[in-house]
Parts: sequence; structure tokens; C-alpha cells
Amino acid sequence: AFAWNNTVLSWQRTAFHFQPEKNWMNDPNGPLFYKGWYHFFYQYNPNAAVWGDIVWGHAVSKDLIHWLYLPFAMVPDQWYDANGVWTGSATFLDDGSIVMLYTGSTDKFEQVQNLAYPEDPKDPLLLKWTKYSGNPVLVAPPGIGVKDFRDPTTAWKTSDGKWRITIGSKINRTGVSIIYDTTDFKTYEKHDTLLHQVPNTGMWECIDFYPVSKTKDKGLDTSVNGPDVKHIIKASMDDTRIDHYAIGTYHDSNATWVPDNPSIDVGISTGLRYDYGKFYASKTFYDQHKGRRILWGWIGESDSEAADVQKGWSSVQGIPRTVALDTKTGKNLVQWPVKEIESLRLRRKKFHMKVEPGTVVPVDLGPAAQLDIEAEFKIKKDDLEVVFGDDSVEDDKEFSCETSGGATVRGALGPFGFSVLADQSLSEQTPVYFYVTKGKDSKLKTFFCTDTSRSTIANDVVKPVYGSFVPVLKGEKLTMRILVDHSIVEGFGQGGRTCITSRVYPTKAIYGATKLFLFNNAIDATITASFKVWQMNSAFIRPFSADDLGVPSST
Amino acid sequence: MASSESLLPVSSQQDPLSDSRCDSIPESRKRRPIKVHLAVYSGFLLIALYVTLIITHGGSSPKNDVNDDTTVESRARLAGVSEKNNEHIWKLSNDLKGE
Repeated sequence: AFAWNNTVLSWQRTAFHFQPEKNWMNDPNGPLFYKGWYHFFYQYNPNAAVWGDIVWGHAVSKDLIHWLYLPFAMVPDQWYDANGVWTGSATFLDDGSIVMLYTGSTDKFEQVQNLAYPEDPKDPLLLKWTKYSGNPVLVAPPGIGVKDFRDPTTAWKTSDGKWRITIGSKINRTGVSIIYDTTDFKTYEKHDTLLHQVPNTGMWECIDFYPVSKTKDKGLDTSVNGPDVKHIIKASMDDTRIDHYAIGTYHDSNATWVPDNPSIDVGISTGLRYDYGKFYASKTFYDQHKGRRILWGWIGESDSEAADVQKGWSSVQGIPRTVALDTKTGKNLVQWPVKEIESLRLRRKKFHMKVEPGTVVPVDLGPAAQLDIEAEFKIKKDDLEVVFGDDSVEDDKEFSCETSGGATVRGALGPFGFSVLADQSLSEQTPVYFYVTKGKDSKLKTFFCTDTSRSTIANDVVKPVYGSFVPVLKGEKLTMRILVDHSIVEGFGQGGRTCITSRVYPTKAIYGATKLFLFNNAIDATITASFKVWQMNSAFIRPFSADDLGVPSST
Repeated sequence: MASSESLLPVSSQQDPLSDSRCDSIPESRKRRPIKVHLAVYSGFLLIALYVTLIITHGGSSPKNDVNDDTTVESRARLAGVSEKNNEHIWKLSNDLKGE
């Protein structure tokens, strides 16, 4: 293992991503907007920087960015959650009141579902929560393992006025989504049919189920349905720790959902993913304050448990993202950091550079550990012709980010992009780049990748090359956005069609030695890059104090 | 898989079975080089066999097998949720490195 020291470890803490002051965090829970405050609950271990002793941590903000820690919302103080107050979701009832359904790990490590609600609905901070005296309200049904029954969703209304929820599980190796109806969240009626199931995908955790508009890029309340609506099923695959989603049609009458494209159904390895990097247990909520759907994702560590214990903390949350159906393709979602993140932008520099093949250019902008980069790339037309105009140049069927050797392997038309968190000698660097290949029938095929293989000289770090194909429509320029925040790099390809979150742990490219480079490792193509880079401020995430009550709202 | 040619000693440039070679060497001396060559070839063959065995069996020496059986489930897995750390990834990559 690498000899980590406090100087190097201290640098890893992020400046504007949500993370507790210390110790372990995982899944996002019950996110909601209430009486002027955004609420974020999270799985938290108050005793150590490893998973265990889970309580519900709680924080509020006016803008999803400047978070204030509050006291724990719920702790394991009942037999039905004695071994952990696990993941759950919030539902707003017709009268505007809130119910929370969450999984409890009982004193016998069985997974049951419990109901809780705010002790004082008039309190905008929702400081105190009451657990229903009749808990648990749901236990694993026959045929479902007592350790395979967790993470209830937000409820949605049925056409006959009941509430409906789904809970993920598995039957043998088939991932399943179990459906229940209720009128009072205390007694439930299980459906004999499943919302959906996919063989050979294993246990489905943290299911999310929500509508998206086919025509508008705004968010929809969870109960909306209709001809201009598609429904998303997302499940976190227990076996692979990957979040997969699929787009389909929900039939309220028989509580079933059918995928638009069964070949990329939920959990199939070639299926759609919110994020091709580290991004798990994600959960959305409808922000009724701004009419958008927000996506939270837990970003775990890629280093060792020993390093986490040494640094005293583990995990961050991704920057909250708006999520909507890509109305141009209709075949994928698009995600984008919430607009409020732009309030952290400080000094901006604009660049316009032509970069010849095989060139690396330092981008002069001072400290480069907290950045927001927005970039457009163009490939010289003649160079494209060379590849696409010549039939003898065969199409590159084999390319994939993960298995094609990363940013050092040169192709005719790529890779090109930025190397972030790099030191001057480029001994440590994290390239975020496009790779353009000749697809079938001479079509341009573009991949968006992040190569963490040389992000650190430390050896006790998982350093994959992440990424995937990214749809690029005719006439579109290649665009990418990158948020750099110490040990986390979030990349958004082509407006958020393909996203990649990476955790990196440089040992030299830190503090003042952190640099940004632009590179073009293509063999034939000259590229032109137009980009803006902002230095990013800290979000000063801290414990709530009385004077925060007067915090002005973000709108 | 190493090809047998590459294992042949460089000195045997001529075809060992060609007639010209038969005439020029007396019977007793002829028998000794053949024995030496046989011993050398079988040695190389054994080495090739061993290398093949290692490659096809993923370098798993008994201790690695023991490791496979002794994989300790993490707290999270035992409690009934998905794996929360990377330790198993190193174990996996160590096995691969072993190979």
C-alpha cells in the first residue's frame, strides 16, 4: 500500500461536493423541498469511516449547493431498525404533509419497511421525526428473502386514487420490482404481478420509478402519467454496483411497465447507465419549487478502506443534477449539474486553441483543483474526410473506453480532450476525452472517456478507464463539461447524454502543483478547442447555526 | 504458447536427418550426440509443459486456492446490502497479477 500522509490525504477533501465532516456516508435518502429548504438525508455511520451503525444524516440548503448539517433525523432505536436505519423515500400527500418509508434492518438482520413522519409539520427544518407505532408496515412476502427486500420508492397515485410503491428484490437470479398499493401507508395490498423483472441481473437495490416528459425538458411530479409521458425504471445492481436505467411505458391499469427496447432492459450490461464511472444508489425527487427532477448519486471511494480510516472519512455525493428525457433522441436521459452550481464560479478565462496531432498544451490558469470547464471541439474537415471519405479505412468495431488502453492509445481521430489534476511532468494526470471512430456505414462514432489509470502513482487505488458511446447528432459540435473538485472529477459529454464520475487520489498533482492541460493524441486529426474555465469557490458546507435561519432564499 | 522451434539449440542449423551428416561421423561418436540432444529436448519439453500448465491454470498455487476459499465477506455483505468497499477488487487484481 502507498505510504499516505496527512498532507496528501487532506487535499482529497472536496470544496463544493456534499460530504459529512467525517466518517462514512452512502446512499441519498428522502430528498425533498419543504417550506423554503431543500432537505437531504443520507446513510451515515457516526462511529467510523467504514460502513456500519447506519443512521439518517440530515442537511438543508436553500440552493442544493450551500449545505448546513443538522442533527441526525433518525437513529436505530427500535427493534425493527436496530441494525440500521436504511434507505428510504419521501412522499408528499394531497394535503402537503410528508410521509417517509424506509428500510429497517431488524435486531435479527431482517429487512422490513417502516413508516415515519415529521413530528412538527410546521417546522421548516423537519428536525424531529416520529416512527409509526405500528411499524414495520411491510415484511418480506413469501418467496422473497428477508435480506432481499429493501429501499421503498416514493409513492405515486393510481387512477383509482390509491398510492402505489415498488420495492426491489430478486427471485433466484432475476431482478424484480414488487408492487404494493395503499391508502394510508400503514396497510398494504401486494400485487400478484410485478412492475418489471429482468433475468440474470441479480438483486435490484434502490429502485427509482418516475415519469419524464417526451416533449418538454422540465420535470414531472411522480404521479403524472399520460400520452406525452415515458417512465424510467432505475435499479442499482447489487452484483455489479452499477446504476442502470431503461425507458418504457407504464400501464396504471395492471401496474406493469414495458421497456421501449428490451435489448437494453434494466440491468443488462450493455444497457443505459446514468453514469459510466462511480455512481451508485442514486435517487431522484421532484423539485416542485422549480419544476424539475433532481438526481442525487452516491460517489464511493476508489481507494482502500485503510486509507479511508487514515483520512477519517469516506464518500461524497455527486453535484445534484437535473434529469430529463433527451427530447432530440428520445432514447436516453440527459443530466446536467443544477444551475445553482454556477454561483460558485469565480474568475473565468476563455481560450481558443488549434492543437495539432500529438500535442499537449498547458492551460495557464493558476490553481487547478477546483474548476468548471465548458468546452467545444471541432475536427478539421479535411482530416475527417481522410478517414470517412476513404472506404479502405475500415470501421473500428472494437473500440471501447474500458478496454482500449486509455488516452495513450492513438487513433486516427482521437483521443483529444483535457488532462485534469495533472502535475507539470504529467507523471500523474486524469484525461477526460473524446475518441472518434468510423462506425458502421462510414458514420462517425464518438466515445466519451475518463482515463484514471495514471491519476496517481499510488497502487492501492482502483484506476479504471471509464466511459461509453455518446450520441452526436448531425451538425452538433463535440461538447464536454468537467467539474474538478480535488478527489472527484465529473464529466458530462454532449450536454449530459453520457456522464462519467471518477474518484482520483494524486500524490504529486496536488495543491499548487495541480495543472490543466489540453491534449490531442490523434494521429491524423487537427482539432480546434474553444473553452471557458472557471475557478470554483468552496461551498463552505458546515453545521447549521441560528444565524442561518435568516439565510436568503436562492431565488 | 512457446513454439517448439524456438526451443531448439541455435547450433542445429543443418537438418539433423540429412544423409551428408550420417557419412562423416564414426558409429560410437554418432550415438553420444544423439543421447545429448535427446536429453536436452526432453528437458525443454518438460519446461514448456510446466509453463503451459501455469498459464492454463491461472497461476493458482495451492495458497491462492486457499485464499479463494477464505474470502471473508465484508460487514455490508453480511448485513445484507451491496458491497461497500474495494477490497475484493484488489483480491481479484492480485489473482490476475499472480497469473
